[in-house]
Amino acid sequence: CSDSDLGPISLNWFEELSSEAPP
Amino acid sequence: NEAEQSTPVLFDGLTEENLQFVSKLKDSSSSCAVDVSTVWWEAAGCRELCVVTACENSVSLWKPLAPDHWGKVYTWQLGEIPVIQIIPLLDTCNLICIALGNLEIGEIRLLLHSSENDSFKQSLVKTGNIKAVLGLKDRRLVSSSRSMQEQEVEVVSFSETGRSKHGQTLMPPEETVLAFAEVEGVKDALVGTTAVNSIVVWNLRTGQLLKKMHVGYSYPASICHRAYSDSGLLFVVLSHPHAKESESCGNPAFRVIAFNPKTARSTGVIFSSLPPGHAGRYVEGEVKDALAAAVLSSGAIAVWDLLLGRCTALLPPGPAGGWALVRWGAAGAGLLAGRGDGSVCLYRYA
Repeated sequence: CSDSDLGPISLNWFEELSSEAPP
Repeated sequence: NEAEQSTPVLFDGLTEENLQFVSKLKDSSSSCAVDVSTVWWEAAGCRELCVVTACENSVSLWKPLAPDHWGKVYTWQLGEIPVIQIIPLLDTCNLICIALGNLEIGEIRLLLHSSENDSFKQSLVKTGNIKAVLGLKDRRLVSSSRSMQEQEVEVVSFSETGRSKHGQTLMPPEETVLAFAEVEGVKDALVGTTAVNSIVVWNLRTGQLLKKMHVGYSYPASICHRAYSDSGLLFVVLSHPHAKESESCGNPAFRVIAFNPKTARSTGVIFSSLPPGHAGRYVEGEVKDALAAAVLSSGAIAVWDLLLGRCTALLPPGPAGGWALVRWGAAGAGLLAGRGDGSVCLYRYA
C-alpha cells in the first residue's frame, strides 16, 4: 500500500521500526 | 441564575442544545481553581465517579450526594510549593496524582486513602526539573525532566495501594519533550512533542526511540493531546497556542495530522479553528475521543467536534468572570469548567 505524498505505508510500522531502531 | 449565566451559544443554526448546565461546585475556603478532574473512588464498598478540585495549596475530593449536588469528602493540605495540575491516572481507583512547582513542575505527589488504617495520605513520587508528565494505562506515569544538559524520560508504575515500583527509562531525544500521548491501537507505543516542534515515537516496552518527525514551521510550539494508529498511519491531534491566523484555515486551535511513521512524511487532515468572528486565541484545552475543548483568551470556552472540524458550542465568559480552565470528565461525566473565583461548573455534552 502506498500514498504518493506519504510514501510506502506499512500496517506493522511499530514492529518494523522497533526491529530497526538501536536497542 | 447560574444556568442563565452559563447558557451555551450555538453556531451554524444548530437547533439542539448539546451542552447543558448540570451543577456547580464552590469551595468556600478556596479562592482560585488551579485544576479539576474526575477520579473513581471506592468507600464502604461503593465505587463512584468523584470530582477532584485543586487550589494552589490544597486538593479536595467531592462525591455525588444527590442529583446535581456534591459533598466534600476530604481536603489534602499541601506544603509551600503550589499545586500546578492534576494528572489523571486512567483506570485507577482511590489514587490522585498531582504536580507541584513554581512555573515548572518541581515534584509529583500521590494523594490516596489507606484502608489499612483508614486514613488519607500523600506520598512523594518524583522530584526534579520536570517539563512534562502524563498518566498512562496500567497505573503508570511518564515524565520528562532536565538536569544540566541531560534529559531523562522515565516511566514509573504504581501498585493498587499507590506504592511506586521500579521506573523504566526511555531513550531521550536531544530536544526537550513538552507533552506526551499514548497511541491508541498500538500497545506500547508512546508519542511526544518537543520544543523544536517534532513528534517523537517510543516503544514503551523496550525504551527505544523509534522515530522523530517534524511537524512544520507554520505551527510552532505544537502540543500533542491524542494519538491513534489506523491503516498504517499515525494520527496525532495537536493544539497550536502560537499559530498565526490565515485566510485558508482561520485561527487554528487544534489540528489532526496523519504521519507515515515509516517515512516521517505527514499531511494535515483537518483543522479546528476558532468560531468565525470570535476574537482571541487558544489558551489551554483538552481532547477526549473526537471532542476538543479549550479556554480562549476572551474568557470563553469553545467545544469542537474534531471529525467535523468545527466548533459546536461556546460558553461565554458571563458576568461572574471568564473561564480559566476546561477538562473532560471520565465515563461520560461531561465537561468540567473552572472559573478564577474557584467555582467549577459541570456541563453535559450530548
